[in-house]
Amino acid sequence: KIPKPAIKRLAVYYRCLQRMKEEGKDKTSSKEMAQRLGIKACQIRKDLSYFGEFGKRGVGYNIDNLLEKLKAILGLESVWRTVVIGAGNLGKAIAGYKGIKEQGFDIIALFDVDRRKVGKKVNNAKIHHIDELEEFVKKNDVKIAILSVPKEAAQQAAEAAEKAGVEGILNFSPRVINVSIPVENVDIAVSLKSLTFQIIRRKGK
Amino acid sequence: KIPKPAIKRLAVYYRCLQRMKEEGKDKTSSKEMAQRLGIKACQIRKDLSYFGEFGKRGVGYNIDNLLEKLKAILGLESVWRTVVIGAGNLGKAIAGYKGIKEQGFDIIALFDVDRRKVGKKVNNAKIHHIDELEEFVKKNDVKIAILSVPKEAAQQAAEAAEKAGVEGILNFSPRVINVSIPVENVDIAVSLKSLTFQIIRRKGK
Ligand SMILES: NC(=O)c1ccc[n+]([C@@H]2O[C@H](COP(=O)([O-])OP(=O)(O)OC[C@H]3O[C@@H](n4cnc5c(N)ncnc54)[C@H](O)[C@@H]3O)[C@@H](O)[C@H]2O)c1
Ligand SMILES: NC(=O)c1ccc[n+]([C@@H]2O[C@H](COP(=O)([O-])OP(=O)(O)OC[C@H]3O[C@@H](n4cnc5c(N)ncnc54)[C@H](O)[C@@H]3O)[C@@H](O)[C@H]2O)c1
Repeated sequence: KIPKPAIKRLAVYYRCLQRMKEEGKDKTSSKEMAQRLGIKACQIRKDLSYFGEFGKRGVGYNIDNLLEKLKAILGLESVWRTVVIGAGNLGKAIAGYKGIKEQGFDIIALFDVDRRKVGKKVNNAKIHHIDELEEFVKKNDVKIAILSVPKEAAQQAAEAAEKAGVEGILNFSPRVINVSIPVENVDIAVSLKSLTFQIIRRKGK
Repeated sequence: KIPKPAIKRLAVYYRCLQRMKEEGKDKTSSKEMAQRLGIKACQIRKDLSYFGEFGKRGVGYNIDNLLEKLKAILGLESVWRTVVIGAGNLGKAIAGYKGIKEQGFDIIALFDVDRRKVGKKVNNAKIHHIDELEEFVKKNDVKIAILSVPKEAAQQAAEAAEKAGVEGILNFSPRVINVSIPVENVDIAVSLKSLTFQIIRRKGK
């Protein structure tokens, strides 16, 4: 069993390797990755060894080979069709986030209760009314729903997404969601606390 | 040295304990927290033991005591004055995120290059022109800057925040920022990959 923080680091390594490939590199080392990411080289070697990737001492890792392996582990071989529920400030920022498609997530529609927003587009994805969610998810084989609705509406929106047939939910609302499919929570307050801990530790030195 | 993922979990425990206190509870157990959070009870006990918090077998933990300890560790005893740089969709969603103040972060202003936005308010915080950043940070003892500017503007905005005197940066732009103060990166693509890994693992069972 691979610890969840290691999975998140693998996603970060994947991103880094993609950038190296764009720069025309074909080989790298844990040392070079460590310099680029600010993660210890021994941590990178340990994480990659979870998947039998040991690299050759002195030669390092073949970038294409690592990308292929990581693609399979992270489920990026295919594109995950994704919708955003709640087309407010946050929903529009997420749907407008360029580069998320090359990471394997294609945001193909947004949904909202506000009829004034219906028909508008964000980065080519149209805003639909929430009543069309079930039909749209089934017709377009949507796998992921991102929740960016107000706190009070989140549980109901999650249940509607589950009933429509999505396989996972990315939840931005500040409450725990109870459904039977996987839910990943995002809360910037948690990232901010990680930041303040680093600030305090640095001042203490 | 406490691993970073443990810090993030402590922030999640802090949030959970605050909610329990709001419900009028004064004691809890790792088992009860585990049920609420979907984190293993043994993981919770291990994380709290980093700070000498062992709880009494059968009695559990005193919620006020845990909150006090966590507050000190996570640097939440005081409020961290925070600004948002980039008052677009994402910046407005962050400044409008209710409940972040009770987590210890007070977003007191936003900054933007677009003069048409200057003077507007988001959740009581005014939008200023980016040229006023340095004077505002010094005058109001601002500690944290949140970057929600386009990718091309991120490094320059980070340097301006560092020069103005902030102590840490929360970076949403999809690029690595080089400054000498702590930077915490947020990327929903990483959270989405953690979600797809859980979806695949669940389907494989
Ligand atoms: N987790 C984080 O770090 C974080 C950061 C910022 C904001 N937030 C949260 O994200 C949410 C959205 O924030 P925002 O600034 O975009 O708010 P917003 O008010 O701008 O947008 C909310 C949108 O949801 C729509 N909506 C309401 N009920 C709905 C329903 N049942 N189904 C579909 N759509 C519905 C509204 O019409 C509106 O367009 C809030 O809950 C906020 O607390 C979380
Ligand atoms: N990390 C993530 O998960 C995530 C998610 C969504 C969006 N994003 C990123 O967040 C950023 C903002 O997204 P958005 O949807 O709000 O974009 P947006 O275009 O709506 O907002 C950007 C704002 O920044 C302002 N700006 C530009 N240059 C500036 C500068 N030098 N100083 C101050 N302000 C400046 C613009 O005037 C605009 O108001 C983008 O870089 C996007 O890629 C990241």
